[in-house]
Amino acid sequence: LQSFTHHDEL
Amino acid sequence: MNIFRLLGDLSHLLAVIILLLKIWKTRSCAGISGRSQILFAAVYTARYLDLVTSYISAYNTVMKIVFLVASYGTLYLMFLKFKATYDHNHDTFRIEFLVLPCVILALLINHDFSALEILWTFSIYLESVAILPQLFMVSKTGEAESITSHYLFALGTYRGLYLFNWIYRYYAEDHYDLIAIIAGIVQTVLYCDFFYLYITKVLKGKKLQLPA
Repeated sequence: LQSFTHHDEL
Repeated sequence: MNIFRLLGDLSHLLAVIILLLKIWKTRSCAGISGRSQILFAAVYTARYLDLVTSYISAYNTVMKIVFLVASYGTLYLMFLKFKATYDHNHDTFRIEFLVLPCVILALLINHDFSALEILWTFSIYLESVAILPQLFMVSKTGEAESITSHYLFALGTYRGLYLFNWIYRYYAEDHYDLIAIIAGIVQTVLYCDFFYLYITKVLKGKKLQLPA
């Protein structure tokens, strides 16, 4: 699971 | 990036452009809720503070800047340049009833108790309900201009398309973010009544008028 703190969306 | 995300972003972009053009061309912000626009400016500001801390892509950076500039540009047009046309008598939704619960919820339910993360979470919660003053205004006046309806349709469609993006990402990338997903569902559901009216009335060339 990817890190939640990495927000790559707008 | 998948097709749903791209179409969602384009729909979002279309919405803010429609709104700016409507105000600019008609020299009027009649029928537009300044309170919703203040909330959207708060949403973009809180969420896009990461512009200075993390780089994702040129696309992300450009879009974030566009949304910030468009949002503050809209506020400028509404509250300064075309202030006289602002219909504040019908724009009476108490935004503290939205902002305060979002602040509390962001402090309680977040992925990480850090300033940037709480601001991001707050922006996600606030975005989901930021349109309520606008919908309240439409229901209060009982109608909306066609161009305002197109704006609302594009804005509502954007998060709806993000829901498909998240379904896709769950299966294709094993990526999901429950906070964004649940808020996105709430956000899209709030538009359902409007979507129904838009499809049954505005698309048939009629003005969006609520039944008396």
